[in-house]
Amino acid sequence: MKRIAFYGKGGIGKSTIVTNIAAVYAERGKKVMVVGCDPKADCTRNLIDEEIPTVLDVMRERGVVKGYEEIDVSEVVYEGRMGILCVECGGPEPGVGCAGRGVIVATDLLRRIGAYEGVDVVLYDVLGDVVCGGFAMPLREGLASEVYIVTSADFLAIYAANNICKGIVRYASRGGSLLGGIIYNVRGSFENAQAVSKFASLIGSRVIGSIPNSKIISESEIASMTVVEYAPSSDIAQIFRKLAEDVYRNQNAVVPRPLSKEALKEIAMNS
Amino acid sequence: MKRIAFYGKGGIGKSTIVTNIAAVYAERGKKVMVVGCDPKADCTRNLIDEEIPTVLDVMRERGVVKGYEEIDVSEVVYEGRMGILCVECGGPEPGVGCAGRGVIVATDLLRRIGAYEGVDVVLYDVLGDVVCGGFAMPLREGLASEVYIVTSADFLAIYAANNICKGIVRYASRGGSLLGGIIYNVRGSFENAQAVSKFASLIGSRVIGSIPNSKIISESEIASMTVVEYAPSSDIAQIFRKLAEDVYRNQNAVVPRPLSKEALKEIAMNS
Ligand SMILES: Nc1ncnc2c1ncn2[C@@H]1O[C@H](COP(=O)(O)OP(=O)(O)O)[C@@H](O)[C@H]1O
Ligand SMILES: Nc1ncnc2c1ncn2[C@@H]1O[C@H](COP(=O)(O)OP(=O)(O)O)[C@@H](O)[C@H]1O
Ligand code: SF4
Ligand SMILES: [Mg+2]
Ligand SMILES: [Mg+2]
Repeated sequence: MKRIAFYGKGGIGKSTIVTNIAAVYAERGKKVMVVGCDPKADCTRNLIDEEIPTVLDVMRERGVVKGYEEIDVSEVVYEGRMGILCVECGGPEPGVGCAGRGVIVATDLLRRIGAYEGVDVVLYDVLGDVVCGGFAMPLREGLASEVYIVTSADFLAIYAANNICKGIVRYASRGGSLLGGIIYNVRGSFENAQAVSKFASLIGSRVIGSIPNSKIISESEIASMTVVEYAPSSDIAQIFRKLAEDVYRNQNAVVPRPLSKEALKEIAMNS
Repeated sequence: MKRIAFYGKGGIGKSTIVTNIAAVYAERGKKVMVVGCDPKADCTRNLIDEEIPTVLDVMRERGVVKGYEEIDVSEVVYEGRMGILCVECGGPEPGVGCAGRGVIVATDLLRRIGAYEGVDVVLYDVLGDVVCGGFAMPLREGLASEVYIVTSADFLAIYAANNICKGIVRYASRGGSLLGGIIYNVRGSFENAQAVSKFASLIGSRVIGSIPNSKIISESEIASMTVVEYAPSSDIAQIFRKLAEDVYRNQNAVVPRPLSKEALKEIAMNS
């Protein structure tokens, strides 16, 4: 089973990218699962029309003391369009314990109840603003073999990308995930492909794909669909297909070399 | 001593606003302290030319086992321009424990070593992407009597603001902070004053000040200064002075009523 995680600063375009890559694999006949690891629990909104209960919701309702054996796969895994399996980890109420707790609880449960059986590809969509507690889970437990970091050219997004690299380095030596590559999403912020490629090459990686700012993405967002379903013959759908293919076939995962604060500022300065 | 916290999504404009409000109070002869509670540790960059050691750095170097008595105020509190006292909590390496740990450690230390003596106003600049662990500290320990939430009109910023309200509610009944108001920072994102005021009034609060997108802010950022120092007679400096005054005199702090997901989406939809 292919296991890939996508990290990046909140709002950078992770869910857009993950759901579209999932749709491309589904188009090719793969059984895909998307696991949303963002407390917003909206990662699979473009794949399934109903709002699905989060794993944390289900655990809370059952009273966790009953134990994992009580929860059936069908209570936490929902089939969306194109046969894509959708899971939302969820998060606790803000201010109540660790924001990443949903990820810890859910990833643990999914393994125990055999939720991955029959799945060809699992994609984790993970909040990357803080790389701690539950949000570091996909990196460290070998849940994902590769991580792709989504970034724009904005300093804050690159700063977050660099922190995610530090998280990867931390767990790499004990079976953690490796960095597969950087995905440059222009997403309305100012363009600076050079700054993003410079960052990627300095950390020992590369930009595996770039996604331009696209009106079709905004339209399909309003339609709550992936671009691959909404506008299958558009240029942007083709861009997602190429990205999905390049990610699938990528053999170059590395332990990144995170940059110092000075090096980061220099990239921002010279852009 | 006046104690005020400023929360908001990363990149929303907290440090810009906090340092400028600090400069206004300093202009009026107040002894001001700014405590940066963002792992980026760059909250006081516009107030002091040297990069100051974070509290966590100092604790780490000393080996925490020595205990608090060993650390002198001058090792963690630095005087910047206009006599403003600067503290950076710092954060652990990403992936290593709780991102908010610096805030827990630092706020605890500052109290014990008498760092607040002689201070008229302390302003906390706090990361608001996740409202858990250390980042909830300023809300719960009565460190701040009021909280101001900085937001733009973007859905993600308002979503984060709503989560911060949930954090406030959680601790309000046991001496936690109350919500003083919403600060609308246009910050280059699309303008929608109506959506922001609607959000503020639905949660039982109000917009206490609005800051337009400003080239002078960008210029002073490059000069690593506050607008109040860089362009003291500009319109934007006047806007900061009025905001600082309104915040200082505000008597209307409330326990907010966080909105449901549906209500939040409706605000975003109708904008
Ligand atoms: N390349 C793009 N062009 C236009 N809009 C985009 C692009 N990428 C993302 N968006 C929009 O940006 C917003 C945030 O994207 P999303 O995928 O939800 O981010 P994340 O999951 O990282 O928080 C969505 O409204 C989405 O439609
Ligand atoms: N009203 C504004 N107009 C123009 N630029 C702004 C405005 N507010 C903030 N900025 C810029 O946005 C960036 C992020 O602001 P900052 O105060 O550092 O955010 P935060 O502390 O919330 O992460 C900075 O480059 C800052 O100069
Ligand atoms: S580990 Fe991270 S997510 Fe968990 S409480 Fe700390 S800051 Fe929040
Ligand atoms: Mg998302
Ligand atoms: Mg800041």
